[in-house]
Amino acid sequence: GACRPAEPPPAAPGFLYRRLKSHEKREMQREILSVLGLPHRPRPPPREPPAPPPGRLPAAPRFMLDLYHALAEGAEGTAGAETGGRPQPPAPAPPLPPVPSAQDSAFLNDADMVMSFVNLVEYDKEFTPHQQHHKEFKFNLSQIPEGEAVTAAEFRIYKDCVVESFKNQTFLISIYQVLQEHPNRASDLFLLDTRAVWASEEGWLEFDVTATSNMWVMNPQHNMGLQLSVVTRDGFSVNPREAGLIGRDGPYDKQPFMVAFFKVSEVHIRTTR
Amino acid sequence: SATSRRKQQNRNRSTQAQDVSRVSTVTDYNSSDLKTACRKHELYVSFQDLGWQDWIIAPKGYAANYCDGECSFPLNAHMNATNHAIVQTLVHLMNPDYVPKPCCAPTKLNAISVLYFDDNSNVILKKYRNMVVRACGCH
Repeated sequence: GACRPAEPPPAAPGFLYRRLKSHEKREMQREILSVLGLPHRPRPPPREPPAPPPGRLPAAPRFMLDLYHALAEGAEGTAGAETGGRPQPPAPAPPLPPVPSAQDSAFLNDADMVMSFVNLVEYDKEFTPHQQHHKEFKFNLSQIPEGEAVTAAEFRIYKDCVVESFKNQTFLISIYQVLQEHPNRASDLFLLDTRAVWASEEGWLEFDVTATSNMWVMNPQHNMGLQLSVVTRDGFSVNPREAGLIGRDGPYDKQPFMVAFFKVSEVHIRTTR
Repeated sequence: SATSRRKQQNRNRSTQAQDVSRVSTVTDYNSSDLKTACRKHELYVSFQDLGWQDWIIAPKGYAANYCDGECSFPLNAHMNATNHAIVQTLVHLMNPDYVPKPCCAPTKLNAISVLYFDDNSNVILKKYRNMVVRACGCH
């Protein structure tokens, strides 16, 4: 069955080890799911092609696995998971944060649960005189267990180096919360964060979306997603793809995602079964 | 009166002490007791064997462990017996048919973290407290 001794059967008189029958295995699965606080066995949909090579994970699970290892190292008392030593971007670009950052580790220590969210919607709007290039992202935060409060949330997007077409250029990357969508005109937006990056920069960009995530958890009907736009220092709109920002159609290990750190705000009482 | 009650209590205590000492000579602590004494046993819960690799990313399983064994008089130091377990044992010796022995149960528990996909392919990293038995004792 699912449970077996960690070493050859220990000296436990009268204790028999046997392979579980299928219905016993189902019962055991049900009990362990209950211990994990899950109503049923999650069934994630099979990954769409192009599937990552075996043993390699897409960006979000890989980031989460790094957090998992950081947590496991911390539990074993071997602190210092975030001690740098990672490769720096080439000069003259300033360094981009590694994955996960030291700030993530701080959030992690305080969190009871961390969750990454896949981007559900992403499409580039057509460029018109009235409408700037932008990308849209949507994340489903409606399935958060009761009593969990967001302590921090980040939107993460990978930027490739685009030095050929934009030599010595600086981009202003802005992330907005969509407040209201309109059929015939641009959506109402609320500016959340702006980052200035060189065209030559390469790596993950983090944007703080904590307040917005909290609002989406409490009021899922107000979740209309995020919008990202890129302009030059001179104010010219740039297609995010041309600025090197990787979207849903990019490599599986560079796709954008959102990560949120949660802390239990209420005492959970296990329900009677 | 208070005085007579105290005397009565003293007399009872003396009788109980004699009972306990008599039982203690009967159940001398030997190697067979050690084998059945309350202690931690190793048990590995394998998520892999449950066929959950498609949604649990890490770990593959964890050493949950469990407590098993007798909590009989005398409660030796290695059992991590609580003070109340000693009282419970004494009361059990006086009324074995009505009062149960202390229970062999965890005294120290550790947390584990589990990383898994949900139905929407979002990834959840959750700490579960009190999942791994680090030490057992009599309660």
